[in-house]
Amino acid sequence: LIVTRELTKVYAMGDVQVHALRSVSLTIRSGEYVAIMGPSGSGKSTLMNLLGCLDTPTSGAYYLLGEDVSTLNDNQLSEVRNRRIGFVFQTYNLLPRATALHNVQLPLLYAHRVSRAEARRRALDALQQVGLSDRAEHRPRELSGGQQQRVAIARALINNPDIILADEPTGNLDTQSGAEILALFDRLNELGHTVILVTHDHSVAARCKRVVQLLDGRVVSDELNNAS
Amino acid sequence: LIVTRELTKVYAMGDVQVHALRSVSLTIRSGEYVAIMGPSGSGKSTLMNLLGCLDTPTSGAYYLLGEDVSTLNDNQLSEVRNRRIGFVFQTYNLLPRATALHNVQLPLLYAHRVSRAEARRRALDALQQVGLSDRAEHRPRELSGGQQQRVAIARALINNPDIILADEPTGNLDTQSGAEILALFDRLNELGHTVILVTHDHSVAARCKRVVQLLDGRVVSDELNNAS
Ligand SMILES: Nc1ncnc2c1ncn2[C@@H]1O[C@H](COP(=O)(O)OP(=O)(O)OP(=O)(O)O)[C@@H](O)[C@H]1O
Ligand SMILES: Nc1ncnc2c1ncn2[C@@H]1O[C@H](COP(=O)(O)OP(=O)(O)OP(=O)(O)O)[C@@H](O)[C@H]1O
Ligand SMILES: [Mg+2]
Ligand SMILES: [Mg+2]
Repeated sequence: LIVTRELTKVYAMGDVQVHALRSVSLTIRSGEYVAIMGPSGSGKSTLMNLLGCLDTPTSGAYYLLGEDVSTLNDNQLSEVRNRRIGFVFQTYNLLPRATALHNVQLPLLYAHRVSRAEARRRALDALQQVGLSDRAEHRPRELSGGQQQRVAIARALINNPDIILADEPTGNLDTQSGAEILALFDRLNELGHTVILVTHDHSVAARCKRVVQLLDGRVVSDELNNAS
Repeated sequence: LIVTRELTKVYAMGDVQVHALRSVSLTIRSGEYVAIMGPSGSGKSTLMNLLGCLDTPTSGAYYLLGEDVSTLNDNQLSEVRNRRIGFVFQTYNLLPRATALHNVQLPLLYAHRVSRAEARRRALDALQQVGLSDRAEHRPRELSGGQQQRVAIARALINNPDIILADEPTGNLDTQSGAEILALFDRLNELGHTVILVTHDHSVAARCKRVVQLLDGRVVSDELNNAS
């Protein structure tokens, strides 16, 4: 499903080079449940942005569903991002002037495949799944941090994507709300969705079936979770 | 030091009223080390914004260092915010077009009490304390989530404030970086600073001397930590 070959990302800052990702080669099959861990600044979000086709590598290759992503044109890339991938950003990236309901509907409206009434119905359902039915009309600045995070999660799931990429999805959630979100991801994985989570929380990683550790832009460990 | 009496915050959303905080009465003495916990949406950030003089209550009173905050004029309020309180926001609130170094210096330059050279020196020192000496020239979007969080922490500490209010300061940090930040807060508390942290992490709350639990905008528990 996902194959990266020596994926590298270097940022040039004046005469200094920041090696955010160094030659990462990973294979993730359809239906896997993977946790990506590592210190702050080790390259996790950089990797997620590349896997989500939101960024392009400096060198190396990324094959998604058998296709070399670098050969896809803009329309094909945006089709993949909208229909095959659900992305939960570390900083949510909600539209500040749209309500929670509208933010969640956006991927559906963009895909042009459901009526406005159906998009609204599905968005309300997604909000209910993350415990936010009574916050549908709030705008992001009228929501708590954890509520904004949950809106971002609902939005990522609305198109029923094959692959869910979630960057620290429980970072701002208490144990109970976090457990509800993880139970949701568990269910989606049981239904066959591929789930890749970045987390700093060992108890979150323990629920995944495989843990990949990054350090300074490299993969330093890639182990199956025996406990699960 | 800090006394709130029936502090209440209600948001009017059309004909619905959101009771973010309901009649919270708390006393926090100088030098205390308090953790504030509670579910997502329970009113923690709302309370922190009131304590930090960033917002005003709908009703109730807030006495800070013996003064009724509602009687202070804008200049006095901004003086308190700048010199007595260090605030780490849940969403960092860094200036997007300023470097990490400049973001950290801002409270010092605003206080007009040190030279630019001294402000720069102290900001570099603060960045070093949070492990980011080599990221001084990066702008927020050139920093990882946890690095942005640490810049926000360094900025809150630069004026050596009496009171540190930190809203989820380790939410985006791995165990190691989080431990370094908490060790920094422990040291500041030993030096006499009052530290109030919002956290969802029980292991973070365990290091504080007192834990206040919120639920639906009310204080439901307020206990000393026997372990410490
Ligand atoms: N401007 C606003 N208008 C309407 N409701 C608001 C506004 N700001 C916050 N709220 C509501 O007030 C409640 C408390 O919000 P607050 O941000 O204090 O929660 P919190 O405890 O910090 O949550 P989290 O742990 O998710 O950060 C939430 O239910 C939120 O939806
Ligand atoms: N646009 C950029 N320009 C320069 N350096 C960058 C840029 N974006 C990221 N970096 C650097 O690349 C490194 C990896 O960043 P990344 O966001 O992937 O880390 P991360 O593992 O997600 O960290 P965290 O756990 O703190 O979110 C960091 O050291 C960061 O400073
Ligand atoms: Mg990150
Ligand atoms: Mg909050």
